[in-house]
Order: sequence, then structure tokens, then C-alpha cells
Amino acid sequence: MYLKKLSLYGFKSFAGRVDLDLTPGIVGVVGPNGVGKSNISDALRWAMGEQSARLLRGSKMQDVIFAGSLSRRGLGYAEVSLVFDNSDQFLNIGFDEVTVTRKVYRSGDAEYLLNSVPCRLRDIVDLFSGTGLGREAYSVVEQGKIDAVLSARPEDRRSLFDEAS
Amino acid sequence: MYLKKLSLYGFKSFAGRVDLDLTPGIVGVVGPNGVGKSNISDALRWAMGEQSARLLRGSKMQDVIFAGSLSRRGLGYAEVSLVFDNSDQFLNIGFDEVTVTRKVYRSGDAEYLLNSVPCRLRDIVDLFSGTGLGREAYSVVEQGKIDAVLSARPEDRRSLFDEAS
Amino acid sequence: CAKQFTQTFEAIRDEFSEIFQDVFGGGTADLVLDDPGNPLECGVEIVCQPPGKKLASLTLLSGGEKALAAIALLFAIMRVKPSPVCVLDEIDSALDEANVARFVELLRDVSRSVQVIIVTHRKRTMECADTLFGVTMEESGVSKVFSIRASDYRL
Amino acid sequence: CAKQFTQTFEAIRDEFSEIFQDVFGGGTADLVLDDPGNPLECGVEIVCQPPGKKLASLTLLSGGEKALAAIALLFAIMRVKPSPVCVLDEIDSALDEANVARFVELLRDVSRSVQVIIVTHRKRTMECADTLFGVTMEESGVSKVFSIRASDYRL
Ligand SMILES: Nc1ncnc2c1ncn2[C@@H]1O[C@H](COP(=O)(O)OP(=O)(O)OP(=O)(O)O)[C@@H](O)[C@H]1O
Ligand SMILES: Nc1ncnc2c1ncn2[C@@H]1O[C@H](COP(=O)(O)OP(=O)(O)OP(=O)(O)O)[C@@H](O)[C@H]1O
Ligand SMILES: [Mg+2]
Ligand SMILES: [Mg+2]
Repeated sequence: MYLKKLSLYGFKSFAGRVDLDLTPGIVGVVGPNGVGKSNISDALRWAMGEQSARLLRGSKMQDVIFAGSLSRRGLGYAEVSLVFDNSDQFLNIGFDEVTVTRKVYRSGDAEYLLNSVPCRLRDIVDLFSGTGLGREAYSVVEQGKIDAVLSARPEDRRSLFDEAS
Repeated sequence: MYLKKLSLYGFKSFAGRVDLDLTPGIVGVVGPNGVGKSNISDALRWAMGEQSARLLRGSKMQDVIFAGSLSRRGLGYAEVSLVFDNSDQFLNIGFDEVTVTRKVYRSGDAEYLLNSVPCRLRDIVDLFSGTGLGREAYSVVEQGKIDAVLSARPEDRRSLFDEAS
Repeated sequence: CAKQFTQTFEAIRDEFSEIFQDVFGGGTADLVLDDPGNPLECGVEIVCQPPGKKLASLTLLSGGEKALAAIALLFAIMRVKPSPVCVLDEIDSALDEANVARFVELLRDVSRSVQVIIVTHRKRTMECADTLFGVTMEESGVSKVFSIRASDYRL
Repeated sequence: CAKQFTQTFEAIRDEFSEIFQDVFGGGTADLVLDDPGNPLECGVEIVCQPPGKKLASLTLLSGGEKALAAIALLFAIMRVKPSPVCVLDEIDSALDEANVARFVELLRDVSRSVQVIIVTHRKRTMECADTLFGVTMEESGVSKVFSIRASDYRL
């Protein structure tokens, strides 16, 4: 399984719709300071079910919605879709392509979709559980946090090993 | 006033005696990972009176004494001297050159010297107080801590401004 | 469950020790359970000894040594239990040039079984990417993404 | 004492706003007392708005923007109350090439009144040093220092 496509609309600094077509192997993301690179990594964590606004560098979940710039007004909602190539049936759900979509509105209402069918957050968390993806996972390392695993207390490091077994 | 010379003996990875002759302006320190660059910055904080072993990346003050390597045995004490050019009488103590020395022994005993005359820690702290140097100062920024002032709580930022007034 | 945890733990431990020696060019590293009699609850100690140095507590390691040791542990876990996708945001920023080169070797190896999305400012890391995206803000405050042809960034 | 604190605070505030606009090439920055009626006890809020962007909370700034804003504040304090010596350990590691160049301009300016000892891996920062020391561990675990002639590192 690998991530084939990432689509962003209204997520943080991505005011307009942006699509990234990805390949297996190593995908590099480069650019000057402050242009939105870490926002892409946040978009991935968010779409995979992240519930903590603080881990997304905000204070409430609506902080991920494009707040506007000096030339544009803010938007009413944010939407991120992840399209996985599942032809190896890594996710045992009988589809060759799996699309996970998450939306949040200014009101705070949230929507989750699995292959365009509305579902609950629980369904997405279950889908990813045990794969190393999703909320507790070791698969997303935030900027400046690489040595967090070394500075954590021994009992806090456990979750890394639990997730992997 | 500026720092004219820094001498290290037995401090962290500096097993042998090392002297750095410095100039005013910008002094660069470069080298590969793990060779002892940040240990130089620790030596400066220590000689200026730093009392927290944790801020020096150790757990007790004796951790600053050269602990040995695969080819050398550990040493019995660490010593750092700072020689300031004070010809502008920035430190109002009547000397054109001011040398501050700090020593610590395996036993935990510490010695402080001001122009080679034994003194107390208190004397060194008083010497630097209000200059921006020394313990609470804004003049040493540790590795990875530049944005600490931004993430601190508003009431914790005060000490920066208090020190400067 | 305890059996499965211990099996995974031992496999990660072996990989960690091997990768550590690879990227540090020697030295030793190990993972130790605080209380082996109680594997499902206890904490995990990490022990690192860079080459030629005495065993030091983790806090005495340098910034670059800590980052490299943490990278070795992350990739050890990835080898034992690869997740399909892994997102790494500037994990190479504390490394010197020689260590970036070793990191890139390791990255190429891991990317055979894991898709890695990596944000970086280091040229050597960019050069090893199979696909490269540039992010810009031509209009202030609004992010756009464009793809960069391999010939433009591979030397 | 309150009068002295407020005077220093206002001077730092002015410098911070000026330096911020310099290094960011625009935008605005400010320092605000939580409770101006009680200047000797209250906290200090930092407000930053990079050019072209709406006012964002500090936590939404990027890694490089945060480092640059913190550098602007540090150098603002140094301009108002210079300490004789300042030690900076890899404060440029999160900055992109263009921001390192702006940082170096600022560093040159501050070093007229403050001696700056700076640890760095960035070439542009090394090039602006008046004196450069290399640190090595020819013998593993044992640090030595040698001085580098200007002609060897200035391009
Ligand atoms: N909801 C939002 N609406 C509009 N802009 C936002 C929103 N959330 C964050 N931003 C903007 O995104 C920018 C930060 O982007 P990001 O952290 O991705 O930068 P980066 O490319 O990772 O930079 P660096 O190289 O410095 O780490 C900030 O300037 C911030 O103001
Ligand atoms: N008391 C001690 N005795 C011997 N060696 C020590 C002692 N304390 C620290 N060290 C060693 O010093 C080394 C770290 O040095 P330092 O943190 O200065 O590296 P650095 O040059 O700043 O590297 P980086 O570029 O990765 O930040 C470690 O390998 C550590 O083992
Ligand atoms: Mg970033
Ligand atoms: Mg260091």
C-alpha cells in the first residue's frame, strides 16, 4: 500500500485546492521558511484521525481552516483527502483504492468519508489501527521532535513498542 | 569589555588543556557532530556561575569532569578560566584584565578565583550581575532553544526584560 | 500478548544495534526493559555509546548524536514493522554533512518497503528523492505546490 | 524601578519592531504588557505578523519563522542593553538560505557592540566570522581546538 494522492482544500495556508500525485519510494518536499511544508505534514496527520488541536499547532480544531490572508478572506471549511493504492490488500477491506476524507466547518462540525461514503471517526481509526498509521503512530515525526523519543521517560517510550507489536 | 581568552582543562570532553585566544567581533566555532562545540558553550556558562547540572546536560555537577574515553582514564577535576579585557572598565573593579576561574573536584568540592585570588561564588555572581552575563542572562542561547522565548508563558518571559533593565 | 511484545521488542533491539553501528561507524547501542519480568507494563531504557567514547547518559550526547540515535531507532522500528507511509519533517537539520550522507543511505534502504514523505532543506537529502515537490507562496499567505523535474535537482 | 523597567521595555519594543521588519522584509511585530498598570509583575505578550499574512498566534508560525522572530527579539535586547559577550549555539539551523543571509547581516551589525561566539554548521554564517575555530576529536572522545585562517573559509 502507498499514498497515491493527497488533496487539500482550505486546510491552513492552502486556500485554493491543491493536489499532489505521489509515487512509492522517497517523496521530497522543499521550499523557503513559512510557505506551508509542515502544513502538508499536519494535513496527513489530521486526515488520519488526529484529534489534538495542539499537536496541529492550533488551539481549537477550527484553526486548521484557512483564516485568510491580506488579499483573501477566510474560508468556511477545510477538507483533506488521502487516496491510497491498496492493490496489495494491505488494508483488508476489499478495495484496490481507498480514499479517506476529513472535513471540518467553522461551526466545529466534522465529517469523515471512506471511499466517498460518510462514516464515523471510529471507522477511520479502526481502519488504520495496527498499521503504524493514525493517531498514536510512529509514522509521523514533527519538525524539531526527532529526539523526543530519546528525551521521553522510559515508561512513555512504551507506546512506540506497543504500537509496533 | 570582551573575552580575550578561554582556557579549559578536564572540562567534559576537553581532557588536555586547551586555550582559545579570542578577538572582539564574531568568533565562529565549527566542526562535525559530537566533537565538543556545545561543550565550549557549557564551559562559558559554567565559569560564569551556572549552578544547575541539568542546564549543563548532566545530572550532578561532577558530570562536567572528563569521565574518560576508551583510551584515557577520567580526571580528578575540571577547571575553566575566562580572561576578560576590561581596559574600558566595564566591570568597575579597577583592573584592566579580569580573570574568572572555576574548579570542581570529584569530591564535589568547588573553587572560585578572581584574578587568581580565591573567592566565593557570590563574588562572581555579583561581578556579573546587571551586565547580561551570568546565570539568568539572555547572553547564552543553548542548542535547540532559540524559540524557547516564544513558547514560554508570558509571565516567564519577564525575567528577560527584568535582567535587561 | 506478552510473547508477541517480547518478540517484536527483541527484533527491534537487534535492528537498532545494527543500524546504530552503521550510521555511527561503530560504537554500541541497546534497548533494555526496566523490568523484564513484566514486559507489558514496564518502561524501555535506551543505551548509546558512540565509537571511541565511554558509555554516556543520553543527556550528555550532542545534538547531532541524539538526532542520529533517534533516527536509528525509528528506522529499526520501520524495518520490523513497516507502516505503509512515513512522514519526516526536517529530521536532518542537526546533522553535519557526513552524517547527512549516512542518513541518506539509510533512507534509501528503508524506502524499499516504506513510502517516505520528507520535508528538508538539505541538498543531499533532496537529491535522493524519487519525486520532489516545491512549495511556494507567490501570493502571500497562500500555499501552492509544483513538481520539480529530477534533472533540475539531481547533480 | 517601575519607571526604569518601562523605559527599557519601550526601547526594546521599538527595536524589536524595527529588526523584525528588517529580517522578515515587512510585516509587523510588537511586545505588549499583560497589565500595563502593574509593569513590575505582569507577563509579556509577543505579537508577530509575517508580511502578507493575517495576524497569527505564535504557535501557528513555522519553525523558521519562530526562530527568526526569536532572533529579532534577542538582538533587540542586545541593542538596548548589550552584554559584553553573547554565545549562540546553532541558532541558524531552522533558517533557509535567504534567511541565513539576512541573519548574517544582523549579526554583523550587533557584533559592533557585542562580542559574539557562535557555533554553526552553515557556510554563510562561518564566512562572516572574524576568527574561526575548528573543533576535532582526532583521538576519540578527546576534544582539541585549532584556529582556521580567514583565507581558508572566506570564499
Ligand atoms: N489556518 C490558517 N490559515 C492561514 N494560514 C495559516 C493557517 N495555519 C497556519 N498558517 C500559516 O502557515 C504558515 C506556516 O507554514 P508551515 O509551518 O507549513 O511552514 P514551513 O514551510 O514548514 O516553514 P519552515 O521551513 O520554517 O518550517 C504560517 O506562516 C502560518 O501563518
Ligand atoms: N564529562 C565528560 N567526559 C567526557 N566526555 C564528555 C563529557 N561530557 C560530555 N562528553 C562528550 O561530549 C560529546 C558532546 O559534545 P558536544 O555536545 O559539545 O558536541 P557538538 O560538537 O556540539 O556536536 P553537535 O554538532 O552534534 O551539536 C558527547 O559525545 C559526550 O559523550
Ligand atoms: Mg516546517
Ligand atoms: Mg552542539
